[in-house]
Amino acid sequence: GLAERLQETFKKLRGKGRLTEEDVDQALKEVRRALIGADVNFLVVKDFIAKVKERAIGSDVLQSLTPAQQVVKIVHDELAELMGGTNSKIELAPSPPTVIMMVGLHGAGKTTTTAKLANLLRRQGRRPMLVAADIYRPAAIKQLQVLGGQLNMPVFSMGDSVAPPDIARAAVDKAKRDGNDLVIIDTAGRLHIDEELMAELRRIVDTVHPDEILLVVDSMTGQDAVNVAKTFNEMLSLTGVILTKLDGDTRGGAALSVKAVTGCPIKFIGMGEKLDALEQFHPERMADRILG
Amino acid sequence: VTGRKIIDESLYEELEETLIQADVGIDTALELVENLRAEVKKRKIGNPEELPAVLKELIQQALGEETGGIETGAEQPFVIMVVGVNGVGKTTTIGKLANFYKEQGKSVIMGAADTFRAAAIDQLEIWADRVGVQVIKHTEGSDPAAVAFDSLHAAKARKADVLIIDTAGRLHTKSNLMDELKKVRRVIGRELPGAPHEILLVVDATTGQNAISQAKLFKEAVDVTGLALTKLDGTAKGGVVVAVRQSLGIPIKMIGVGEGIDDLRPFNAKEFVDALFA
Ligand SMILES: Nc1nc2c(ncn2[C@@H]2O[C@H](COP(=O)(O)OP(=O)(O)OP(=O)(O)O)[C@@H](O)[C@H]2O)c(=O)[nH]1
Ligand SMILES: Nc1nc2c(ncn2[C@@H]2O[C@H](COP(=O)(O)OP(=O)(O)OP(=O)(O)O)[C@@H](O)[C@H]2O)c(=O)[nH]1
Ligand SMILES: [Mg+2]
Ligand SMILES: [Mg+2]
Repeated sequence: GLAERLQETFKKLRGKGRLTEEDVDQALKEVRRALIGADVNFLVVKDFIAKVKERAIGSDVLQSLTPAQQVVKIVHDELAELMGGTNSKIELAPSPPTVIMMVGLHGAGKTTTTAKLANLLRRQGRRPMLVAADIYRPAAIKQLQVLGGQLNMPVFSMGDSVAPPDIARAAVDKAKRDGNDLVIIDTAGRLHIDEELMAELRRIVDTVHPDEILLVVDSMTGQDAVNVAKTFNEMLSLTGVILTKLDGDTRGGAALSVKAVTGCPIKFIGMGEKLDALEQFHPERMADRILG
Repeated sequence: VTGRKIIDESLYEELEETLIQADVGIDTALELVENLRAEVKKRKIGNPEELPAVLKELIQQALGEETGGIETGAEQPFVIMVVGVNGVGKTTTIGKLANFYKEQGKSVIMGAADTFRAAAIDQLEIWADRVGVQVIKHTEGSDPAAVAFDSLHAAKARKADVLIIDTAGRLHTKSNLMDELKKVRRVIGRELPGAPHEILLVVDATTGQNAISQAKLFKEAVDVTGLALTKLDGTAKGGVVVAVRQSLGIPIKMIGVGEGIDDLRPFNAKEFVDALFA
């Protein structure tokens, strides 16, 4: 892994006497390779390496007897620090219902995560209602209804010919009448560059003023993660991110890319297809995973 | 590259970054740029403006000689089994592909062998209805191999030209799910020796380097014969397929460029490579 490659690099560099700053640059090329290989965006990596170099020089790595270990520790700590340090709870509204809106690219896991999140929050004492606001994808409404059925949880739907902002408004009204203190709105997958569909999301936001707008991101996303996260955030002001499909073997560098470019907390991770497979995000564990 | 007067290290770095940004991957990008250096030397190139074209040439070579598309004339029924990880666009691609063959005057049947995911069968049924083809299905929770078996029987009985079998999304690292896929393939092969004639791995263009692991493990499990790269209508370039083609030899056959029924095209290496630099 990275530790071994850094050992090799420093061994070669040390062979010729004292370490110089240029030697550190050379060693950091290995860190760059590891992070880009883990799908962290190359511009995010550039900034990250600059921070790591500053910390390394500052921590006297040039004098260290174990420079490789020192650099690995700095990289790991810096990664964990950058991805953490934020609130990963769901913000409850001062007066119910709390409204959560799920957004993201096609196939990221929004519908499944909507059900998982409702399941998790019900265990915390909430009375959730799921809202089927994807009127485009074939059988999307049915998919959410089936998941709601598995959880014995209400699914609000107005079919596929009512506009999503109107569905959302009607859902919140019904939630208030029925005593559901949590409304989770599942939206259709869309491209961040689809102006019409992004405008639709803004209309939903303007209609029901969600307390949380969560971007659902497939953890195997590559360099494009920054484009997606940046655009969704600029258009909607996200409050959090959920990374899905971390039960696979992807290194998940998209986590750092998304956090770096939006500043939004990663609140949960999807760890499987079952409806109980939603966990808290742990920055330390993610740092370990990215570094392989 | 424009505005540059000489070929220097910063130009090679810029080209390397363009490749990395397109998800070509750092190792493949470094390798391609090394080969570019060698070509520049060999052909005695002095003008920096000529470099992108040479690099494109090298990438196109890496992508192989095959033309895109799936030829279905050789067998009847020609059986296509569609596989891949969760949410990449398998079911949608099957809808588009069925329509493509139907428009060529072929008779197509679909097999709804995703018996696991909520409303997966309903979703494929809507596509079958849109295209105007039959879909063979069982109930949710039934054995996918049994659906594949029945689909093949129906395809033979009705003398269908093409049978396309949908399977549930699954992560390549889940050995029990990969075993299930192996069983589906075995059952198809027992019923019709030589089938499936195409095992199509669907990969999402937004995927990073994990696509290599996906392709490797799916190939080991069910011997993937072709790749469909979806969601190229977004901003992701899908450059990881270069490494997949180079290291595993899997040809890219189709690309998905939208959610609509006509948003499927045969893979064209030149257009794909041009888009990497766009
Ligand atoms: N292994 C695994 N699969 C997941 C996870 N989350 C979702 N999935 C699967 O990913 C696929 C896509 O999930 P959906 O919930 O339909 O995704 P979506 O974002 O709603 O898709 P669109 O509505 O089409 O944009 C399904 O097969 C899910 O079962 C996860 O954490 N792990
Ligand atoms: N923009 C775009 N969206 C696509 C494309 N192909 C599929 N999709 C969308 O991606 C999402 C997932 O598509 P599915 O066909 O359900 O994917 P799948 O692989 O069958 O998913 P699972 O069966 O859950 O594993 C849907 O919203 C599709 O409309 C494409 O080429 N472009
Ligand atoms: Mg959905
Ligand atoms: Mg499917």
